[in-house]
Amino acid sequence: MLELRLVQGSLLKKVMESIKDLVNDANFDCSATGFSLQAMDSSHVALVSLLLRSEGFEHYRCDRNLSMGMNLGNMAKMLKCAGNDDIVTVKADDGGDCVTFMFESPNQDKIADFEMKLMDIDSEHLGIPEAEYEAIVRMPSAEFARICKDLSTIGDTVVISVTKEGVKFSTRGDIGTANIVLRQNTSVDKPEEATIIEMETPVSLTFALRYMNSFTKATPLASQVTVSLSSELPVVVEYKIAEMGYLRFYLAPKIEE
Amino acid sequence: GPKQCTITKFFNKL
Repeated sequence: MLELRLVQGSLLKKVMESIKDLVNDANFDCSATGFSLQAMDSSHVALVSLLLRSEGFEHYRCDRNLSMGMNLGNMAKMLKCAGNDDIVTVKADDGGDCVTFMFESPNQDKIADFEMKLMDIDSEHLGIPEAEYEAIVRMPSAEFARICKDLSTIGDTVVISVTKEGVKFSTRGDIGTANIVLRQNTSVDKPEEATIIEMETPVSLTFALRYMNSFTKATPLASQVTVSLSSELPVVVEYKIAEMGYLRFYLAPKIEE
Repeated sequence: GPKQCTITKFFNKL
C-alpha cells in the first residue's frame, strides 16, 4: 500500500510539466526515503533525476518498495486537472495495475480522483558517481532560461566556459555569434538574485541548446539554478524543490573527435 | 563539429 499526501500539490504539477517532453515513460520508485525517478530521454543524451523526500510529504506511507511505470504525458494530463492550491494524494496498492491521484481543494469542498493505468517499463538504472565538479555556478533560474532561449535563436550549441572572470555562454550560427558573460554578483539585496561562481579549475564544455532549453521548463520550481561542470563529465543542471529534494538534469557534452 | 556523447558513456548501468 502506498499513500503519499502532498499539501503543495502544485510542486508535482510543476515537476511533470518540466519533464514530460523530455521523457516519455518512466518508473517512479517509492521507498522509505521518498518518491524518486531516474530516466533518460529516448536518445540517451540527457538523464533526469528527481527526488521528493518522504519528510516533505504531510503523510507518507510506503509499506514496501514499489516501482510504478507511468507514461509521463498522461500523468501530466491528469495532474493538470488539479488546482494550483490543491492537496494531491498519490495512492496505489502493492502489485496493482493502476495509480490514483486524488485532488482536494484547500477548503475541502471539491474532491476529485483520477485513476491511471500503470505500465511495464524496462528501464536501465544508471549509477551516477559522486563527483567533485571543477566549477559550480549558482544563478537566478530565470536568467539561465533567458540565456538559453536567447542563444538558441542564434545557434544550436552553447559553449559554457568558467574562468575567474566569470561564466561565459557562447554560440555561433549562420547569422553570426553571441557571447553572454555573467560575473559573480553577491551584492544584490535578495539572495535569489545572486550569481555565485565557485571555480577550482577553468572549464569549457559544449552542449546542445535544445536540451538546455527543455531543462529550463523547471524554472517555476526554484528561483535559483545550479550548473555544475567538469571537463570529463555531463553537466548537472539542478533545481531544488523547496524543503523536499531536487530535480536534476544531466546532459552529456559534445566532444570534438 | 563536436559530436554528441551519450550519458551511458559516462555513467555505468547498474
